[in-house]
Amino acid sequence: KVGQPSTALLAEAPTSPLIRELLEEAPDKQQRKPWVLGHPMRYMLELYQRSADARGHPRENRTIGATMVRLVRPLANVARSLRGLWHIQPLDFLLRPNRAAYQLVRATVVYRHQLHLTGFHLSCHVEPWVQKSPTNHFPSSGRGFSKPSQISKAWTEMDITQHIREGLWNLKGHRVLQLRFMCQQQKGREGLELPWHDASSLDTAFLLLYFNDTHKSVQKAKLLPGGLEDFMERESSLLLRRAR
Amino acid sequence: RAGSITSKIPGPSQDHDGPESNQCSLHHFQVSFHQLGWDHWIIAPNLYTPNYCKGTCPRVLRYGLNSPNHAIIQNLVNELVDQSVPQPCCVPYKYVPISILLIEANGNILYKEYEDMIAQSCTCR
Repeated sequence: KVGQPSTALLAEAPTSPLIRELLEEAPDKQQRKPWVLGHPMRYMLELYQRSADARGHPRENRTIGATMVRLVRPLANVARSLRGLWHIQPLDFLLRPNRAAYQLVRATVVYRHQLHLTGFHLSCHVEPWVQKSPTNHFPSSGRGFSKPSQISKAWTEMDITQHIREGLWNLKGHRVLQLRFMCQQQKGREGLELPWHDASSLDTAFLLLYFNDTHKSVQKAKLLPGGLEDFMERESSLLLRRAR
Repeated sequence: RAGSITSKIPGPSQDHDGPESNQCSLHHFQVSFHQLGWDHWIIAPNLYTPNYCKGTCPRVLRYGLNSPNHAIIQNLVNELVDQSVPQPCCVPYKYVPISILLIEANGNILYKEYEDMIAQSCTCR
């Protein structure tokens, strides 16, 4: 079967969870696009380098706290509106259906808190989508939103685990997390047309979902009742000493 | 008691167990994701070292091979009772995970630790 596409070979054994994932998630080779080294990609490359070595071995001292991290980009929705000094951009994140084996441990939103467009300087934040007109909202006022922490000169990360868990995580099927990216213009420049085309709509914010794979621990628990594994390890070392 | 059973089995011989270099052991093996046809979506690592186990299983399974009791009995059955029952095979015993960074069909980026992706030691079972 040399020369046959690997996906065709995998399709012959679709029951394995690994193979099912590979077949479902892998983009079509024909639709291959060049990887864009924007901030989302840089962020994930740094996360990878912190968590694994060059050969892919997970680092012993990794602090990631999860076995899977998915970076979700917002849907390409660029319909921005202007209300006074505020420029508002809806951010819709499509969340895939939950899988029983994966447990959500954390969710954060990473966004630009400073946006420099030609001749304009804007201060931005992210908050839950609400229909009422904005006043002086701050991200921490949103229910389930924690205090944001600055991760670089222009980027901020904010924990929204509680917001996601309480709001829509347990709904079935595909769900949409609706947030809004709000930027405040400098006083005295209101009413001027902002060169939004300078800012890539996909590069102002992204969502990070941290999961733990419970599949392995469940399997282990089924095979070995609690404490038995430890007992066996202790016992085997005892046997070794006895043999000696 | 085990000794009295195993003593009936002839000792290791070159013709049955093969030369020492052919004994069941872990072999280093590296492959690129390009060779597997996955380089269009796997970003890191560049190379994958799954390794593999190869070689002949000895007739008397020594302790270091971590063979289960069943493999020891199967060897005895092959030797003493019925040669149509095969000898144990040389297979991976312990594995380690690998972290992969990949880009999904919808443009999302995924970091994931996959269990049991690299063979670390071998056993006869």
